[in-house]
Amino acid sequence: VQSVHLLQVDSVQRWMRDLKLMTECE
Amino acid sequence: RAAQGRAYGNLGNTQYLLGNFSEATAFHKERLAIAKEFGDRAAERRAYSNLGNAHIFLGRFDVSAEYYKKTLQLSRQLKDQAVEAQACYSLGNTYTLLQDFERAIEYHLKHLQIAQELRDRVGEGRACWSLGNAYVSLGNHEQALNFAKKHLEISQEIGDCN
Repeated sequence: VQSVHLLQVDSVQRWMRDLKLMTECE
Repeated sequence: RAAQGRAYGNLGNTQYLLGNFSEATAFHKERLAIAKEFGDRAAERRAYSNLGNAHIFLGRFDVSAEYYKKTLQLSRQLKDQAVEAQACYSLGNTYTLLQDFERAIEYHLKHLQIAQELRDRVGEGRACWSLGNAYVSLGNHEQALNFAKKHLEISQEIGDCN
Protein backbone atom coordinates (compact mmCIF):
# COMPACT_ATOMS: atom_id res chain seq x y z
CA VAL A 1 0.00 0.00 0.00
CA GLN A 2 2.86 2.33 0.89
CA SER A 3 4.59 1.92 -2.47
CA VAL A 4 1.34 2.63 -4.33
CA HIS A 5 0.99 5.73 -2.19
CA LEU A 6 4.55 6.80 -3.02
CA LEU A 7 3.90 6.60 -6.74
CA GLN A 8 1.20 9.20 -6.19
CA VAL A 9 3.61 11.77 -4.75
CA ASP A 10 3.48 13.99 -7.83
CA SER A 11 6.22 16.36 -6.67
CA VAL A 12 8.67 13.44 -6.38
CA GLN A 13 7.63 12.08 -9.78
CA ARG A 14 8.25 15.48 -11.33
CA TRP A 15 11.67 15.73 -9.63
CA MET A 16 12.66 12.27 -10.93
CA ARG A 17 11.57 13.17 -14.45
CA ASP A 18 13.82 16.25 -14.41
CA LEU A 19 16.61 14.31 -12.68
CA LYS A 20 16.84 11.79 -15.51
CA LEU A 21 18.13 14.55 -17.78
CA MET A 22 20.28 16.30 -15.18
CA THR A 23 24.04 15.89 -15.22
CA GLU A 24 26.77 17.98 -13.61
CA CYS A 25 29.00 18.78 -16.55
CA GLU A 26 32.80 18.88 -16.53
CA ARG B 1 45.68 12.82 -15.30
CA ALA B 2 43.46 15.91 -14.95
CA ALA B 3 42.09 15.38 -18.46
CA GLN B 4 41.50 11.74 -17.59
CA GLY B 5 39.34 12.92 -14.69
CA ARG B 6 37.24 15.10 -16.98
CA ALA B 7 36.91 12.25 -19.49
CA TYR B 8 35.64 9.92 -16.74
CA GLY B 9 33.10 12.58 -15.74
CA ASN B 10 31.90 12.95 -19.32
CA LEU B 11 31.69 9.18 -19.77
CA GLY B 12 29.68 8.92 -16.57
CA ASN B 13 27.28 11.60 -17.75
CA THR B 14 26.88 9.96 -21.16
CA GLN B 15 26.13 6.55 -19.66
CA TYR B 16 23.66 8.22 -17.32
CA LEU B 17 21.82 9.92 -20.18
CA LEU B 18 21.73 6.55 -22.00
CA GLY B 19 20.05 5.10 -18.92
CA ASN B 20 23.03 2.89 -18.03
CA PHE B 21 23.14 3.81 -14.36
CA SER B 22 25.54 1.09 -13.14
CA GLU B 23 28.09 2.00 -15.81
CA ALA B 24 27.57 5.69 -14.95
CA THR B 25 28.39 5.08 -11.29
CA ALA B 26 31.59 3.20 -12.19
CA PHE B 27 32.85 6.16 -14.26
CA HIS B 28 31.78 8.74 -11.68
CA LYS B 29 33.65 6.83 -8.96
CA GLU B 30 36.81 7.04 -11.11
CA ARG B 31 36.13 10.74 -11.56
CA LEU B 32 35.73 11.15 -7.80
CA ALA B 33 39.05 9.41 -7.10
CA ILE B 34 40.93 11.72 -9.48
CA ALA B 35 39.17 14.82 -8.08
CA LYS B 36 40.32 13.80 -4.58
CA GLU B 37 43.85 13.16 -5.86
CA PHE B 38 44.00 16.76 -7.14
CA GLY B 39 42.15 18.30 -4.20
CA ASP B 40 39.59 19.59 -6.73
CA ARG B 41 36.62 20.11 -4.42
CA ALA B 42 34.31 21.50 -7.13
CA ALA B 43 34.85 18.36 -9.22
CA GLU B 44 34.47 16.20 -6.11
CA ARG B 45 31.15 17.93 -5.39
CA ARG B 46 29.92 17.33 -8.95
CA ALA B 47 30.86 13.65 -8.72
CA TYR B 48 28.88 13.26 -5.48
CA SER B 49 25.81 14.84 -7.13
CA ASN B 50 26.11 12.62 -10.18
CA LEU B 51 26.55 9.53 -7.98
CA GLY B 52 23.52 10.49 -5.88
CA ASN B 53 21.40 10.93 -9.00
CA ALA B 54 22.47 7.62 -10.56
CA HIS B 55 21.70 5.67 -7.37
CA ILE B 56 18.13 7.01 -7.37
CA PHE B 57 17.51 5.14 -10.64
CA LEU B 58 19.24 2.04 -9.26
CA GLY B 59 16.66 2.12 -6.47
CA ARG B 60 19.42 2.65 -3.86
CA PHE B 61 17.85 5.65 -2.14
CA ASP B 62 19.91 5.08 1.02
CA VAL B 63 23.15 5.35 -0.99
CA SER B 64 21.85 8.45 -2.79
CA ALA B 65 21.14 10.14 0.54
CA GLU B 66 24.75 9.63 1.64
CA TYR B 67 26.13 11.09 -1.62
CA TYR B 68 23.74 14.04 -1.47
CA LYS B 69 24.88 14.73 2.12
CA LYS B 70 28.46 14.89 0.85
CA THR B 71 27.28 17.32 -1.86
CA LEU B 72 25.58 19.43 0.79
CA GLN B 73 28.68 19.48 2.99
CA LEU B 74 30.93 20.54 0.09
CA SER B 75 28.48 23.14 -1.21
CA ARG B 76 28.63 24.77 2.24
CA GLN B 77 32.42 24.69 2.24
CA LEU B 78 32.45 26.17 -1.27
CA LYS B 79 29.81 28.75 -0.22
CA ASP B 80 27.59 27.91 -3.18
CA GLN B 81 24.03 28.56 -2.00
CA ALA B 82 22.34 27.51 -5.24
CA VAL B 83 24.01 24.10 -5.05
CA GLU B 84 23.22 23.90 -1.33
CA ALA B 85 19.53 24.50 -2.13
CA GLN B 86 19.60 21.85 -4.84
CA ALA B 87 21.20 19.32 -2.46
CA CYS B 88 18.52 20.01 0.15
CA TYR B 89 15.80 19.56 -2.48
CA SER B 90 17.37 16.24 -3.57
CA LEU B 91 17.61 15.07 0.05
CA GLY B 92 13.99 16.02 0.71
CA ASN B 93 12.84 13.98 -2.27
CA THR B 94 15.15 11.07 -1.40
CA TYR B 95 13.86 10.89 2.19
CA THR B 96 10.31 10.95 0.77
CA LEU B 97 11.24 7.89 -1.31
CA LEU B 98 12.66 6.35 1.90
CA GLN B 99 9.33 7.20 3.58
CA ASP B 100 11.10 9.24 6.27
CA PHE B 101 8.75 12.19 6.01
CA GLU B 102 10.01 14.08 9.07
CA ARG B 103 13.51 14.21 7.64
CA ALA B 104 12.11 15.04 4.19
CA ILE B 105 10.35 18.04 5.73
CA GLU B 106 13.58 19.22 7.43
CA TYR B 107 15.40 19.32 4.09
CA HIS B 108 12.49 20.82 2.14
CA LEU B 109 12.23 23.58 4.77
CA LYS B 110 15.95 24.30 4.39
CA HIS B 111 15.49 24.38 0.61
CA LEU B 112 12.56 26.78 1.06
CA GLN B 113 14.65 29.07 3.26
CA ILE B 114 17.48 29.29 0.73
CA ALA B 115 15.09 29.75 -2.21
CA GLN B 116 13.55 32.71 -0.32
CA GLU B 117 16.99 34.18 0.37
CA LEU B 118 17.92 33.83 -3.30
CA ARG B 119 14.52 35.21 -4.41
CA ASP B 120 14.03 32.03 -6.42
CA ARG B 121 10.25 31.84 -6.81
CA VAL B 122 10.32 28.65 -8.90
CA GLY B 123 12.39 26.92 -6.21
CA GLU B 124 10.11 28.31 -3.51
CA GLY B 125 7.05 26.96 -5.34
CA ARG B 126 8.61 23.50 -5.63
CA ALA B 127 9.54 23.52 -1.94
CA CYS B 128 5.95 24.41 -0.98
CA TRP B 129 4.57 21.70 -3.28
CA SER B 130 6.92 19.12 -1.71
CA LEU B 131 6.13 20.27 1.83
CA GLY B 132 2.39 20.05 1.15
CA ASN B 133 2.80 16.44 0.02
CA ALA B 134 5.08 15.52 2.94
CA TYR B 135 2.61 16.93 5.48
CA VAL B 136 -0.23 14.98 3.82
CA SER B 137 1.87 11.82 4.28
CA LEU B 138 2.24 12.66 7.97
CA GLY B 139 -1.51 13.33 8.28
CA ASN B 140 -0.92 16.99 9.15
CA HIS B 141 -3.61 18.38 6.88
CA GLU B 142 -3.57 21.89 8.30
CA GLN B 143 0.10 22.43 7.41
CA ALA B 144 -0.47 20.64 4.09
CA LEU B 145 -3.21 23.14 3.26
CA ASN B 146 -0.99 26.11 4.19
CA PHE B 147 1.74 24.96 1.83
CA ALA B 148 -0.74 24.05 -0.93
CA LYS B 149 -2.13 27.61 -0.75
CA LYS B 150 1.36 29.07 -0.92
CA HIS B 151 2.17 26.77 -3.87
CA LEU B 152 -0.99 27.94 -5.67
CA GLU B 153 -0.13 31.59 -5.03
CA ILE B 154 3.40 31.22 -6.41
CA SER B 155 2.25 29.14 -9.41
CA GLN B 156 -0.25 31.86 -10.33
CA GLU B 157 2.39 34.55 -9.92
CA ILE B 158 4.91 32.80 -12.18
CA GLY B 159 2.23 31.72 -14.68
CA ASP B 160 2.63 27.96 -14.16
CA CYS B 161 -0.80 26.65 -15.19
CA ASN B 162 0.20 23.02 -14.57
